[in-house]
Amino acid sequence: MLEGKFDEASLLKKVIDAMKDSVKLCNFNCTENGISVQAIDDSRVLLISLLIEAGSFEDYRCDRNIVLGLEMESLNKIIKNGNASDMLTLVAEDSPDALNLIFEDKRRDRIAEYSLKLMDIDQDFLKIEDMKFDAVVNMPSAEFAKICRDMKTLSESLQIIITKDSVKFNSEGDFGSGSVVIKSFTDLEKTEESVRITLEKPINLTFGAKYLNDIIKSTPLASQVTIKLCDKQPALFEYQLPSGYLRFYLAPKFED
Amino acid sequence: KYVQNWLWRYFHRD
Repeated sequence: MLEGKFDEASLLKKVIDAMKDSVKLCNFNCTENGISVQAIDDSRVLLISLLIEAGSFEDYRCDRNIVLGLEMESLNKIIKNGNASDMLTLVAEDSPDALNLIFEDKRRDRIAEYSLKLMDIDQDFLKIEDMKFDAVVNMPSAEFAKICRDMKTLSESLQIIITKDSVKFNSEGDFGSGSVVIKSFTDLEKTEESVRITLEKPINLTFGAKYLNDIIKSTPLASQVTIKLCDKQPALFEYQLPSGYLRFYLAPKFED
Repeated sequence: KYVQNWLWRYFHRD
């Protein structure tokens, strides 16, 4: 049996909000260590890997491994009915045909209970090895989100160029072009505002602005985003959870 | 441009 209680529904609300526009159907794999999801978008350009470790829950138990096949839009409809500050408990039997979601108001005696039908989803679970990257950038997630939004107004592609101590986001469109340069920066008082660049080799890669604009829906999850890049390899965009992560592996665009 | 199924093939390469 699975029983996972979040102190606040807001964490799962943000996670589902970040994923729902990229992937429609997901298997939520529940083990004693927590809940993990791996799903690839329909165009097979973006792979999402989610890990909510048991430590992200107030209480967590999962006696046997359970797979919950969930339709993200339906899950989102139910999740939106709960308040962000509600306690949220996920409950499923060992061979479940539904996932129960219980929202409890902390101040009042209000309990809202929902049941979501499960689906059989045929999905491969890939073993993603640790990858080696030539460049790693840690930067404020809100700053990254603004750059992705701004650059998308110019072009459907966004070029990321990394040299010694700066990252250049470059966009070449039909009616004009634009770029934003971010330099290494340490804010000792507000560490979440810092920009850190670790570089083995210079990087020049291009990505679809549409996918980056899906990825930045994770911004409310973490104050910093980690961007890991290497030539001829999927880029990794990572948002840390209190215990776990939400990762996006994005294919680069190649020259014609 | 995107190479079709590149990401899928990348993670299935072995």
